[in-house]
Amino acid sequence: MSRIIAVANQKGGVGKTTTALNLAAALAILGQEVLLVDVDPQANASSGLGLRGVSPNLYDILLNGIFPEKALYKTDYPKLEVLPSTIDLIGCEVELAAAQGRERLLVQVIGNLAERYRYIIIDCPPSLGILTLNALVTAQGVLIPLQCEYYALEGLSLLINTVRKVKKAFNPRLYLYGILLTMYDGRNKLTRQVEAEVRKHFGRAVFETVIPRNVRLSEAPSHGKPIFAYDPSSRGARAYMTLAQEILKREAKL
Amino acid sequence: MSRIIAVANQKGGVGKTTTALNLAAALAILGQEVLLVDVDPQANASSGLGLRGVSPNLYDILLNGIFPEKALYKTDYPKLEVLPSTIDLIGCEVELAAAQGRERLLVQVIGNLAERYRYIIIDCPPSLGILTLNALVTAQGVLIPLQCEYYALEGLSLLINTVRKVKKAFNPRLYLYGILLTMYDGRNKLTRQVEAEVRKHFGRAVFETVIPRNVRLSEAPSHGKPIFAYDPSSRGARAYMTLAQEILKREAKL
Ligand SMILES: Nc1ncnc2c1ncn2[C@@H]1O[C@H](COP(=O)(O)OP(=O)(O)OP(=O)(O)O)[C@@H](O)[C@H]1O
Ligand SMILES: Nc1ncnc2c1ncn2[C@@H]1O[C@H](COP(=O)(O)OP(=O)(O)OP(=O)(O)O)[C@@H](O)[C@H]1O
Ligand SMILES: [Mg+2]
Ligand SMILES: [Mg+2]
Repeated sequence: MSRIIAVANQKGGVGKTTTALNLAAALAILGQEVLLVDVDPQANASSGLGLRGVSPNLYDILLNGIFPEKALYKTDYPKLEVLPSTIDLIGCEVELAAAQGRERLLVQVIGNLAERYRYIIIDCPPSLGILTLNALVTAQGVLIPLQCEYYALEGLSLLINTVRKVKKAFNPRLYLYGILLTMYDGRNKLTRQVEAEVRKHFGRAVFETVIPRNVRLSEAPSHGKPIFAYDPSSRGARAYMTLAQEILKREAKL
Repeated sequence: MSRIIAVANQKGGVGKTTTALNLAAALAILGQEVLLVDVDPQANASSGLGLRGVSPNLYDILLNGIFPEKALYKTDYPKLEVLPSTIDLIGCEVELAAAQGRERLLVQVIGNLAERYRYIIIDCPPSLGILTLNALVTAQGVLIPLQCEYYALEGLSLLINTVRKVKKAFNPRLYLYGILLTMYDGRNKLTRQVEAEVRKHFGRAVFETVIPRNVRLSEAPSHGKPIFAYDPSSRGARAYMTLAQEILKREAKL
């Protein structure tokens, strides 16, 4: 039975792609079969693994009816595969806005693939439109990367309310998989204030692991590699590996 | 004749709101009548000026037909007014998707207000949906904040192509007002690489002023104030004031 996790937050630039990509790679390194699904038309998760502009892709599955198996790509990690996105998905928001069952398109795609993978991780765009809705309907859990800044904290209640609405209307099994503090700088007063506030309100739903601000994480995508291949000894690599281990430990206890 | 500038970039977290808000305040301090229009449902520009959750707002104008004049709010700066946004705008993307002339809703709102202001600055959400489309149809110029990172650079050609399409289909006067390098850290190799690439391709369309990474800029919104009221001597305040002066100098030459 695979774990389907949507990495979502409508606030932009909080580390969704960096988290989805590097967590997927870390879990694969730890021996789990992982599929990374990119539903963001920016296709950053795809290009961060060297799969920019490839075809077939998710658009071809959703709109041209090709089989999902045809759009699975291998990576340098034997246990990590990718279902890439494309800019063409931008049209989806408008093309699908009025379609029947427009929120259940992705769940049909992923449904057939679920048995093959232990984890399916979905990278979402910075909005609460049709594409993110599809990811929330498909997922069991939502992992929320939270930048330790004021605007990011302000947007959290909107996101939590949206997850509740999707749970009630479309997907009763959906739950908060966890909140991950990203771009964390312990010397910064604002960071510590945001952390204190979030841990007070959400308690154990906040991962113990925090992801520090680390320039190596922002350099890795230009080489089309996860942080573990670009700079395995960096603080960013260690943090995402610790997160993967924390996740496996939590899962073992469930 | 007012200058209408859309601050847009579908890449998230690149400094759109921080630029729209602080540039608007800087121009007002330099004596220009300025209106800041927030079309992002996150309403960060509104809350960054202490106007979180106020009503009436842009949603009431677009969907409930109230007069735009009723949703203009004063700020601590006599020459800066705000037309605030609200979370309710999220429904717009779906509610308006099929409406006739859905791309021209904002231009009708702003049309009546244009004579009152020398500058109208529009903050956009991190997407290329209906709301950003409305801003691009309304604006004469697009100001593109560009974070000096790989994913942000990757998204630039998509944005430039979208601006071209909107110019051709809806708004012939639309042009690239300028590209602004944000969160700039001169010690960082990636920053310098992105700068070199962008200045090579876009030349004088790139502002000489760059906005440094400055933690005071991220602290100011939690006080509901522009950087000039929160910490006028900060590097962030000086950079946005220099940008405003560069803009006025360029305009004088036109
Ligand atoms: N911990 C970190 N330290 C330093 N840089 C980071 C870190 N995490 C992400 N970045 C960089 O910050 C930028 C934003 O991160 P990312 O693109 O992953 O966010 P996102 O939430 O996916 O953005 P979007 O909302 O556009 O999808 C990227 O350039 C990325 O390389
Ligand atoms: N030059 C800067 N130095 C330091 N922090 C900054 C700077 N500019 C913006 N920030 C902070 O970085 C975060 C992202 O900036 P901002 O919200 O303005 O980007 P945006 O493009 O409007 O995001 P979105 O895509 O969600 O609308 C915010 O928390 C902001 O306070
Ligand atoms: Mg992303
Ligand atoms: Mg913004």
